[in-house]
Amino acid sequence: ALSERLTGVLKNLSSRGVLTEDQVKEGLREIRLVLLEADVSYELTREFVGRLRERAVGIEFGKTVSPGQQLVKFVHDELVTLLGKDPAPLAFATVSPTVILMVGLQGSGKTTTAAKLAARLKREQKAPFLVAADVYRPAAEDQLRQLGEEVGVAVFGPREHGSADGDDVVSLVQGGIAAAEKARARTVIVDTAGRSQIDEEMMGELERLKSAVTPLEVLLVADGMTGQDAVRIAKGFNEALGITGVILTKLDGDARGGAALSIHGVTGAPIKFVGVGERLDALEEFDPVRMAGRILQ
Amino acid sequence: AVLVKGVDHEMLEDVERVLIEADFGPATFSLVENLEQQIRRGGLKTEDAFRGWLVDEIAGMFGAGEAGELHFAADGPTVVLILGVNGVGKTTQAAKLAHRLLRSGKSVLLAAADTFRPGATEQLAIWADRLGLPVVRGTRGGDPAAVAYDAVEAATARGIDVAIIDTAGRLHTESGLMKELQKIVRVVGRRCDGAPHESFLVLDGTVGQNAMQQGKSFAAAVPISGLIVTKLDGTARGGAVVCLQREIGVPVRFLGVGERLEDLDPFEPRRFAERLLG
Ligand SMILES: Nc1nc2c(ncn2[C@@H]2O[C@H](COP(=O)(O)OP(=O)(O)OP(=O)(O)O)[C@@H](O)[C@H]2O)c(=O)[nH]1
Ligand SMILES: Nc1nc2c(ncn2[C@@H]2O[C@H](COP(=O)(O)OP(=O)(O)OP(=O)(O)O)[C@@H](O)[C@H]2O)c(=O)[nH]1
Ligand SMILES: [Mg+2]
Ligand SMILES: [Mg+2]
Repeated sequence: ALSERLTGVLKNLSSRGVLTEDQVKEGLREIRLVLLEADVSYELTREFVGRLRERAVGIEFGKTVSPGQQLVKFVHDELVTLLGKDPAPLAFATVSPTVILMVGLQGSGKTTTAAKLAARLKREQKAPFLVAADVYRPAAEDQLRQLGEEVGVAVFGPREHGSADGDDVVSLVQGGIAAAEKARARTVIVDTAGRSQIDEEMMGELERLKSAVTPLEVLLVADGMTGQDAVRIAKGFNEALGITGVILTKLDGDARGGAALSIHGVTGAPIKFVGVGERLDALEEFDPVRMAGRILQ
Repeated sequence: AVLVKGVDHEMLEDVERVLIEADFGPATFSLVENLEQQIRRGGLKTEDAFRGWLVDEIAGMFGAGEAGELHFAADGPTVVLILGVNGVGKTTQAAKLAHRLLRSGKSVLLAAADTFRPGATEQLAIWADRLGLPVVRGTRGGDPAAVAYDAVEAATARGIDVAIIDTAGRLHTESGLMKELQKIVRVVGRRCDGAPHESFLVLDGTVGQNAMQQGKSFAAAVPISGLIVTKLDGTARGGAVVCLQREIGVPVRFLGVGERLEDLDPFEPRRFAERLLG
């Protein structure tokens, strides 16, 4: 744990109650390593350690708290602030239906998370509706349909849309929203195909989709095990679409989750939920204090 | 020692940044220190020389390449197991491997041993259909080891060269799921001597330092004969695999570079090192 590591490097402390510049240097090197091992981005780690350096010299520590612990608390509190300490719920339109677009890299967990979100909204009586707009991946529509059935939420996909406009994702989604309105749904969750942010054609599709259906939320669904690429992914999706919220998935594993910091740092968008399992109730509200603890462990 | 006047610290910092941002990890620092020493000793004088040295060092961290060939069984079907955490590209890579084998003249059978995830069997069945291949399936929620067993049975009975078994994504931290994987390995091993002849751990190219935990945990649970790193057609560099493969002594065999059947490259260390350095 960070506190043990810091206690280790700061163990030759004099009994005077202030951290010297050399001690701070040692401590910061350790903090830097911890952050990089936790997949926090190079740039953010650098800025973070830089800011700490200015504030840490001259920290006075009392007799009850070791300097290592003091420094850890310092880092922890700073991380919580950087992760966005105000809770950020989903936005809802005053005029139904609210459209929520799920976007992100291949395999990040969009389809599963779309269904989890639908289950949650159903419990919250927000009358959800699912649109299967991934027309590329084999059996993607099948997957969402089965998930929709499991949570008891209607799904509109290529099968309902018919093959006339089969290849146009935008017209499919528009059809889905019309069907949702007809069914008196108040929230529409649109599952899209995974794509790389450097795929111009696929990003173009998302841009067209966004301008056609003006979603209130564009949620970036990102894999919690992502490393340094989190910055590039987040930048790309944000510059193209404007991300309004982030869902970090697969945090039931042992990935430290530094990507959370990178993604929030780059987009400024709040992390709204975390995926913590494959079951459809495995969606939790984001807790920055828990996340900070996980990154620093 | 002869000191080279002013080692360019900005240049070294750039190298550090490039490696970290490629997910090379904490091993970056000692590599850059090494580079600095080489420069100080006067061995490397130009930017090209620095880069050449880095490519050599990184490529040298991999064993000798095992370029893209599968290790076939001496007789009977070759059993290939595909495993890894959720969403990394197992099912797609299983299809790509089948495609590659077909093109080299082998007969192939696919097994949909992910009996858990919605749409999993349908997904592999569509790939099998596109490839004109038989697919062995089980019932949703059924025992994946039974599907694996049936696949080996079928391949043996029909004289098929290779049986590729796709499994469900599973986190290495789920002991129940790791036990399920061990059972699959045991069951095919009993039905066919030496099976699985290949077991590929598939890693997402975007994975960070968690790659180490994944690799170590899977390798401790079942024999792993190779690593496949996917999604390298994006901006990810896949650097985390360098230290991992050295740590667990498992070679990188293939790279996934897209979503189509042909998007599978045999692993080549120098080319990988070049790309890592940008
Ligand atoms: N353990 C765990 N697995 C998850 C979580 N979220 C999703 N998964 C799994 O991750 C895998 C990929 O999920 P999908 O929902 O298919 O991902 P996707 O983003 O829709 O994939 P593409 O459509 O191909 O881009 C599946 O095996 C899911 O069950 C999570 O929070 N925890
Ligand atoms: N860009 C890119 N996408 C890939 C690659 N390999 C797989 N994918 C995509 O990644 C997503 C997930 O692939 P799957 O094959 O379903 O992954 P999986 O490991 O079987 O997923 P689970 O069974 O749910 O654990 C799909 O959208 C694939 O098309 C690759 O090399 N490059
Ligand atoms: Mg999907
Ligand atoms: Mg799969």
